Amino acid sequence: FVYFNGKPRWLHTTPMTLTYAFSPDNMIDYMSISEIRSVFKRAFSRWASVIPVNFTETENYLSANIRIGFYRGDHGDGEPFDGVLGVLAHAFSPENGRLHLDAAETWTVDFNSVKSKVAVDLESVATHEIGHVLGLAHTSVKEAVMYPSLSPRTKKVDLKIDDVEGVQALYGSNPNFKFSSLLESENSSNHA
Amino acid sequence: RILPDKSTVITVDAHNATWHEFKRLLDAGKGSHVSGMSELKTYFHRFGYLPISDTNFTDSFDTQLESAVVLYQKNLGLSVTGKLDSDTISTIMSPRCGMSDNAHALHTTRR
Repeated sequence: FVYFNGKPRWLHTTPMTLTYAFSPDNMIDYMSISEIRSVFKRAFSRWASVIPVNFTETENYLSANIRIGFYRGDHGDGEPFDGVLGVLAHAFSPENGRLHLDAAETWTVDFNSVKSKVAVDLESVATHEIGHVLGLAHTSVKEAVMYPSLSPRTKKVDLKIDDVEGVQALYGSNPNFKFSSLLESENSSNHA
Repeated sequence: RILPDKSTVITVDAHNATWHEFKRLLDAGKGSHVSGMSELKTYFHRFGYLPISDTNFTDSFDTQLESAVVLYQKNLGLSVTGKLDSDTISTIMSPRCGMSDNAHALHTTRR
């Protein structure tokens, strides 16, 4: 695992609660907001299960710690999106909180119902970008969530040991988290 | 009129159309000169592998590009060959996160 320069992290008091909100003006219209909210709730809960951080959705976009939106092309942060595939999303290191997804992608949560060759799993990308928001940079471990590339029609949502060790070094461990369960799940997926 | 299903209309390869052109650079190594190499340098510059202030890139596979390829292969967990082998080209063409790979200071390994 890798950190950003200076190893930035959120410095709220423990137990930490970070709020997140969706941009009222920059969303996609072919997925319902409830579907998108569910995707992000699951993505945040994966990280929350390994560190002592709670994530709570708020309606107040401007005051939220983490601000999520879908944008096209040049959207004013100096990192323009490039259309279908290529760059899928980006996020900023702590404590910036911006998490941007390329609105030009064919985002989905269900590859059975979306047959496009260029469909991208929203939950996988959301989980990866939340890792950046928390302070993790890109890893060289291919199986890890924080690996920089993701093929279309691929799902990678489960945190791997590399992801967990990285984020726990920043925030400590969730008292309910057991490494043995992660090792068991990695072993079973390796055997599969 | 029966319109084709959305999924049959999309003919874009499973890689980005822009980066798809990198296919032509397959097997290129130091000293080679291939049209489109400058776009690859732009790619490497964008993602933190070519920290050069002058972005007027040439199509030559020079020493700086070789170093960038080696660093990219190390960072992405690929075999380090210093050449644009098929694994490297395929990874370069894959959709990815827009964060630079080189915004890091601390590389940490598992105990």
